[in-house]
Amino acid sequence: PSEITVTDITSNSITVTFREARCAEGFFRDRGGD
Amino acid sequence: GGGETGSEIELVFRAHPLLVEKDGYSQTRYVKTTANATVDHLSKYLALRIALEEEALRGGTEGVSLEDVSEKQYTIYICSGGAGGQYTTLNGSLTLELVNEKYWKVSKPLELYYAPTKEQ
Repeated sequence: PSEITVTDITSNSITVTFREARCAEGFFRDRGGD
Repeated sequence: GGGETGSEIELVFRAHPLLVEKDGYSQTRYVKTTANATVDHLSKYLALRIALEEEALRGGTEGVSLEDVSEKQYTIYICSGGAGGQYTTLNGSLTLELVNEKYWKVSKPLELYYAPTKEQ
């Protein structure tokens, strides 16, 4: 569950990086105070 | 607003509930990327990830050829609300920042759906 996969994808000459996790907790920003 | 932190976008990515048969493979994906990523980038990313995961499930050792991966394999949708749970197809050239501003407009991770592209 703590594993994060990092993948670079190129489309139309632009490369962006995707990071993927199995769960949101600890990965996504904590919005508790919003 | 939206799922943005600075220039980073947070996404919750799921199989389309109506267009994709439920199986053990359709897990929810929690993804982060930059706001300038387009829907085409996301679609290509998904095609690559699914191809790699299917290869791993088959016990394959040859890997995946990038020539077999295309942004055309999957269509990306966003839930547009309504009583019937309507879904809107997202144009491939839209950046995720624009999707956030134009379709999502709430301060939480962007929720998107995918399904295999229907043959014309």
